[in-house]
Amino acid sequence: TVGAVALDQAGHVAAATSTGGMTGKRWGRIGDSPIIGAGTYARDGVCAVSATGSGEYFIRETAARQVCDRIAWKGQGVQQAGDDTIKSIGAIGGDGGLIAIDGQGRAAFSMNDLGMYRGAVSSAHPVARTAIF
Amino acid sequence: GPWSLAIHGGAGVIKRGDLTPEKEAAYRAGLDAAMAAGAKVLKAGGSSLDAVEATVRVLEDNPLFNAGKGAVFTAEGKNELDASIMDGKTLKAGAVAGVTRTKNPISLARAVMEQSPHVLLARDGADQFSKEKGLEQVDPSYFRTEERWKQLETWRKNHQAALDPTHLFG
Repeated sequence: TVGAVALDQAGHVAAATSTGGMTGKRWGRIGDSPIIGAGTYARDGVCAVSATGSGEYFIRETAARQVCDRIAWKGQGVQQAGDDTIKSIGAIGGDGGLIAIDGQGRAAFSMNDLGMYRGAVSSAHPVARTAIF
Repeated sequence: GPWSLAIHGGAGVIKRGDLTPEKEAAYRAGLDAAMAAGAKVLKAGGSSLDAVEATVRVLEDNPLFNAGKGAVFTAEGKNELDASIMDGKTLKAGAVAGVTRTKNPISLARAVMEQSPHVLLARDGADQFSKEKGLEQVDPSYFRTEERWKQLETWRKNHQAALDPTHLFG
């Protein structure tokens, strides 16, 4: 799965996710990637999220929407909201990660897997940074 | 004003010893190329929607990542692709599931958002919509890589997924 979240100069946020799914999937199985609120969610002033992981758990925890609601309803910071959402997924047996930015463009990465291919770049940090482990 | 972009190329059991220095460099180069595409849009004052689509298209075209070219295989040995996109300004969203012939599924998801009254289209209906709206079509074999095919063969041999409750569904 791959994904991107962005804040533009007009202050609008957007999120996108794309995937081949899981190896060996059957019966037309789909995971969280094409489900708004689970794999992808964006709301101006609040956050934009793209998730990657064992879809059934991200769907049941409505992961992408949960991150945004934690920020909007509980006033959590984007990193805490992401970490707590991944914790809730781990609590029911799921694994994976997510990327998020808040309404001001602060980026967060959360995961309970060994690694996630990820990167960030911004007007404040114009040199792109990447990480894997 | 300020702009910001964050991307991912998937999470998983990526152990430090697994990646050769060359492979790691290739992944990082892939991430850098994707960020360069999105940052170019944002620097020029373009929309966050255009930026995330441009970024994901680069990752879909890179066979290292599990999306578009280089996607994993189903149990039947096919590629079935899923994608979604959401505009934080309007809360409009578009998604496709199980598409088999669109070169860049994220652009098809955007077409669903902007050229249909729906949010989610699936399988042969989504493939038909893609053709009707003129998205770039490819033969299903375009998505295939030897590395992903070997992963399917390994999966078929030992069905590890069936033993691991987290991946019970594939």
